Amino acid sequence: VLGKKTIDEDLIEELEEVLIGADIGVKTSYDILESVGDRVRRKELGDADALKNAIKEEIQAILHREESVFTFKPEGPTVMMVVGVNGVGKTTTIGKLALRYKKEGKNVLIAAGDTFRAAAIEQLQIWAERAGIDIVKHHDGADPAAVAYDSIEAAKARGADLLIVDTAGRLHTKINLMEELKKIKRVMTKVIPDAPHEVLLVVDATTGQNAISQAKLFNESVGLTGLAITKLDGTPKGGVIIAIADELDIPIRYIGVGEGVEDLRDFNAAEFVEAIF
Amino acid sequence: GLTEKLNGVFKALKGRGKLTEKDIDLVLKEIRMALLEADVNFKVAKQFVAAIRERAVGQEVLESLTPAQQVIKIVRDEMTSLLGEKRCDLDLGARPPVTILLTGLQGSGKTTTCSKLARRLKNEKKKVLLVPADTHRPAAITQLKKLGQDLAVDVYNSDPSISPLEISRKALEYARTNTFDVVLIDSAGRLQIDEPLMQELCEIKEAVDPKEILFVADAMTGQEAVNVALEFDKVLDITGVILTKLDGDARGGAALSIKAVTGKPLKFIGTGEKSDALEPFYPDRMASRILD
Ligand SMILES: Nc1nc2c(ncn2[C@@H]2O[C@H](COP(=O)(O)OP(=O)(O)OP(=O)(O)O)[C@@H](O)[C@H]2O)c(=O)[nH]1
Ligand SMILES: Nc1nc2c(ncn2[C@@H]2O[C@H](COP(=O)(O)OP(=O)(O)OP(=O)(O)O)[C@@H](O)[C@H]2O)c(=O)[nH]1
Ligand SMILES: [Mg+2]
Ligand SMILES: [Mg+2]
Repeated sequence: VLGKKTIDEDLIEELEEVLIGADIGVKTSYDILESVGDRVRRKELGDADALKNAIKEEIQAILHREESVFTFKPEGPTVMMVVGVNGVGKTTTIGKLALRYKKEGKNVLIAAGDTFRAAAIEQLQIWAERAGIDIVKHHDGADPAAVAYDSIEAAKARGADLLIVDTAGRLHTKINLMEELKKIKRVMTKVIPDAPHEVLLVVDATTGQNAISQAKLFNESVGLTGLAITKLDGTPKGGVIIAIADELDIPIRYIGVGEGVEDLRDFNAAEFVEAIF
Repeated sequence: GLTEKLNGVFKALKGRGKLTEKDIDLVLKEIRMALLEADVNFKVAKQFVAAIRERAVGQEVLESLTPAQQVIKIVRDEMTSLLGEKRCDLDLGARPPVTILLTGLQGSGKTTTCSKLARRLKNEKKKVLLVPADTHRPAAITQLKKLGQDLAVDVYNSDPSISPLEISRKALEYARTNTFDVVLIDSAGRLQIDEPLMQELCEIKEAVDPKEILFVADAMTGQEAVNVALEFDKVLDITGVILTKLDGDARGGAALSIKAVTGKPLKFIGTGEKSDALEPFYPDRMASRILD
């Protein structure tokens, strides 16, 4: 659409709108335009198309570094803990991951670690049934750390390859809830010293700049080893993950592109950047 | 927040004597950046800044001894009035049973908000019927049933094998027969670009003629809040907005974006996961939150 247009004020404003409109954020957008602007000033970029491609390359460089597939431990159950704020798609993502890895021949077990929200256990139970895998659960109001403990014991006993632990949604600013998450993590180490092997933060693509705060605080509390961004089948672009990648350097594992069990893909930087434009 | 930023900008400008329009442009740029950082939509931020530019280049600022304070006041006043001059409550002005339909994107907090509204209405001595009309999400009906049980509020026994439209119709019939005052219908989360699902909401609206169609939006929503809200409003002619998860640190710029493009009143805010965590929306408090 921009084609052979000359590079001028209007074009820069147009690109600004695209970047900010994709939730890339003011600071990150300006940084990108600034760095690409140098190349414009040095006459390296001749027209709008060249400029647009330079921007894409800039973003792709940041994101490409985070393309990193989830890998399993050579022996013993690999434990994945899924965390994030309320309603982002943790439980649904676990349902998708469970089936996917089962199809890859893995022995998968999931744990209903959300003992707080109404029908959270029932919801995950249905996903377990859909995938045809076992679920470890207690009752509503049980201690999530106890569920985590039991599930790791069960994973070891059954020779599970993968254990995915669901946790209740929680706002990153709630100290007591973040402490609860730390406790769940501590309890896991009692059974398997280096568990959890993956702490996956789920971020909703409709989220604006608050996702940066989420990533920072969850990282500070439990240390993140992976990111998943959901609801990319909607109109939001999820550009906030660029700032997260730039600042925290956490691998981006998966993207959610729908509510069905098959709607999960490995993160691909090129496709992600293409979708922004 | 914005106050410190503007104080900094004005301090740097002060040394040069009387303020010029060009100086004000610098100040406006700072304001626009602050709004964008708070997730206000790009176009909405631009319009907002253009609107206050008029006042910012007037006497009250250029001749003021405390120009930063003047500008902050203008910004705050303008934002508060944009967000809605006064409190706006639920409209229950119809022959009972009055129907309220909750809509929005996936995970925004509709089901939880339904239970919060039920509790509020029960406290106002209304006989409330909660209607789980989400037959798609696993255990959605169970979720609303459990929430209703905790509140001792009746929950319609939705049959998951029939359509949400049929459930809504039957539930309204049930409400009439059993003299309920208010019917709260919880719908499945959906994308505004999902035509069949948006059409489904239209059909439910047609069938039960809701007095309120509430758009439930997550306070941490980014730039797309505008497109999502516009589409829901265009298709359904929503009557109000509820912004959830304001107990976090999301600045909530989506509130300004949604109000600016739909013109529909922001009625309540969600401030927690429990059924008592629903508060009326106060424009001045929201303005402070976005600006600070
Ligand atoms: N369109 C779309 N919807 C999604 C996606 N992932 C999850 N959802 C929907 O988002 C809503 C919330 O998903 P959940 O899995 O319950 O989210 P959660 O993070 O576990 O929520 P809490 O446990 O309450 O914090 C559901 O309606 C899901 O179907 C996605 O990739 N695309
Ligand atoms: N902290 C906080 N959490 C909230 C608030 N409102 C809802 N939630 C939580 O957000 C998550 C999603 O809430 P739901 O009520 O299931 O959302 P929904 O819109 O019905 O989701 P779908 O039906 O899947 O579209 C749950 O974990 C709720 O407890 C709020 O105001 N504050
Ligand atoms: Mg969940
Ligand atoms: Mg719901």
